Amino acid sequence: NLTDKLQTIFKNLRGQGVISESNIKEGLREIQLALLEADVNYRIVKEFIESVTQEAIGQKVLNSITPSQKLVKIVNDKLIELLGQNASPLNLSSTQLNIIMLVGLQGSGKTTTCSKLAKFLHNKGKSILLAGTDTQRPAAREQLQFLGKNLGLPVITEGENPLDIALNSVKKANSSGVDTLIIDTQGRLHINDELMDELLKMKEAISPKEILFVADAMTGQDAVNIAKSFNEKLGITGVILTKLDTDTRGGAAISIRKVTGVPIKFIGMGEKGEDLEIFYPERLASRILG
Amino acid sequence: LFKKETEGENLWDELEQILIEADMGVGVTKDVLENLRKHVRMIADKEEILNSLEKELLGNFLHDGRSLNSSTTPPAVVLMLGVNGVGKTLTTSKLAYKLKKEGSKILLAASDTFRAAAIEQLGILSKKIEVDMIKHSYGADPAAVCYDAVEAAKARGVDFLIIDTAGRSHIDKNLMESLKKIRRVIDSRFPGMLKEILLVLDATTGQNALSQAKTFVDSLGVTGIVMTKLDGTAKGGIIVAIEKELKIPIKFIGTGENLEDFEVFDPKVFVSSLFE
Ligand SMILES: Nc1nc2c(ncn2[C@@H]2O[C@H](COP(=O)(O)OP(=O)(O)OP(=O)(O)O)[C@@H](O)[C@H]2O)c(=O)[nH]1
Ligand SMILES: Nc1nc2c(ncn2[C@@H]2O[C@H](COP(=O)(O)OP(=O)(O)OP(=O)(O)O)[C@@H](O)[C@H]2O)c(=O)[nH]1
Ligand SMILES: [Mg+2]
Ligand SMILES: [Mg+2]
Repeated sequence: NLTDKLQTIFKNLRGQGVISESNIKEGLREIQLALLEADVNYRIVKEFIESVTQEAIGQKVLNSITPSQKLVKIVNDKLIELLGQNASPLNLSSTQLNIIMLVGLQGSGKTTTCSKLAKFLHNKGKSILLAGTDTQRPAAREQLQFLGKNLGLPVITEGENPLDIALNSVKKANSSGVDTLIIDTQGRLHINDELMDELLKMKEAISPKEILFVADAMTGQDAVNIAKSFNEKLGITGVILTKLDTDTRGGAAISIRKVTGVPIKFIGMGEKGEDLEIFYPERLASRILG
Repeated sequence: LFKKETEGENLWDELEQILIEADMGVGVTKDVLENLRKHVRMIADKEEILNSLEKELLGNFLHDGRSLNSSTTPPAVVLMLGVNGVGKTLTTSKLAYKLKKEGSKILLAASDTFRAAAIEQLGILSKKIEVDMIKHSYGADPAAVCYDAVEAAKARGVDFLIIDTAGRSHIDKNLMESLKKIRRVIDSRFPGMLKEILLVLDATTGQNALSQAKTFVDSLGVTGIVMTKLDGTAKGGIIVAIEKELKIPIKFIGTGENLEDFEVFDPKVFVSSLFE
């Protein structure tokens, strides 16, 4: 792994007592490779390595008794900082109806995550209504109905079109006294102007408290383009990274956070209702470093 | 990243960025650029370098074997597998639609008995293309669905049986075992009927696609790959590493959510799209 590789680079010089800048550069090359292999975006990696170089060469690593450990610590701390430093909770009101919209590319896990989020918040004492606005994908609304039924939570899917269903769900939430409305939307490409505009219209009509971008943790270099687009065209307030129960390193998280400045709030760790966890930067940082 | 000369480094940096950002991966990018440097040392023209680069990339692709495996004694069984959400169910329908248009008799099997509304989803698609579908109830044993499906395919004399399977994490031992059981059941009932094991990969996936491919190859055997969602902005460059290292042909690509958005993979078109 990365720590071993760095130790090999530095241990040959330990006896001589002096670490040169070129040794550090070699170590940084290993870190660059590790981050690229973890799917962190190329340009973000370049910027990151430059900022780490400043710190590493500026005496911190040169004078350290354990240079490889020092270098890894600098990188690890910088990654944690990049990922937002701390866990970030949902921004919910205790007095008004909280509307949470889930958006993202096709197949990223939105529908499943809606039900996981519903279970998570229900366990915290919230009263939930789920809304299925995907009128395009075959059996999308049935999928959410099934999931809601399993949780014993109400699901609304009636309406002429996505916006209509969303408006119906707000009416229903208000009339039934529910405090949290979770809205599932159709998967769409960030470059489909018509569908991105549909989301914007939905946002303007219902003023959600949170718009959560649901992204697949195995997304590669394109993560920056996708996240940037969703944020610029729609505006997102949080990110949920799914499918981290695989062996994917999850470097897309860095790309997404860096390019949007928006916090990652949850991670998906499996297909079941309980497989939703609060996001902790330090855990993902060590995973990305491998 | 790599050992560099100081001459015109900007172009090489630019090329490195293009290849990495296309999800080619560090290994392939390094090999390709090192080989390219050997060939283009005397050439200064950017146009010529790009042409050489395209040639270099094309050299990593297989030369043939991109058509769907079929049978002289139908039915031929096609098994569709892959991780969660990559497009297996829609691709199953697209392949069925294409084969039916070409005159084949098709039968589908809905062996995803686990995910909410999975059977319904394929059911709607099969009705749309007017193809029969074998299904059991929710929660049934996927291998039992497949067993019934191959029996039905044989009895009805169809040309192709396409089996849609549940998405799964390739590192989930139990779920991979469940796939192996499906394969065993088909192979033991009708040896040789399973002609094609298609791994579906999502073009937006990064380096993990290679790990997925390796794992499915090792556990099941894979005869072809379908890469979906190439209508997005992701380039899908990981397939260069997959063809190069695993020698498995990319047979089809998905380019949208309509049934017609399905093409036979062409390496030349793919490579030139990397530089658009
Ligand atoms: N392993 C794993 N699978 C997940 C996770 N989250 C969702 N899935 C699976 O990913 C697949 C896609 O999930 P969906 O909820 O249908 O995704 P979606 O974003 O709603 O898809 P579209 O509506 O078509 O855009 C399903 O098989 C889910 O069970 C996760 O955290 N881990
Ligand atoms: N844009 C685009 N979307 C696609 C493509 N292929 C599939 N999709 C979409 O991706 C999402 C997931 O497709 P599915 O066919 O349900 O994927 P799956 O692999 O069967 O998912 P699970 O069974 O849950 O693992 C759906 O919204 C599809 O419409 C493609 O080539 N392009
Ligand atoms: Mg959905
Ligand atoms: Mg499916």
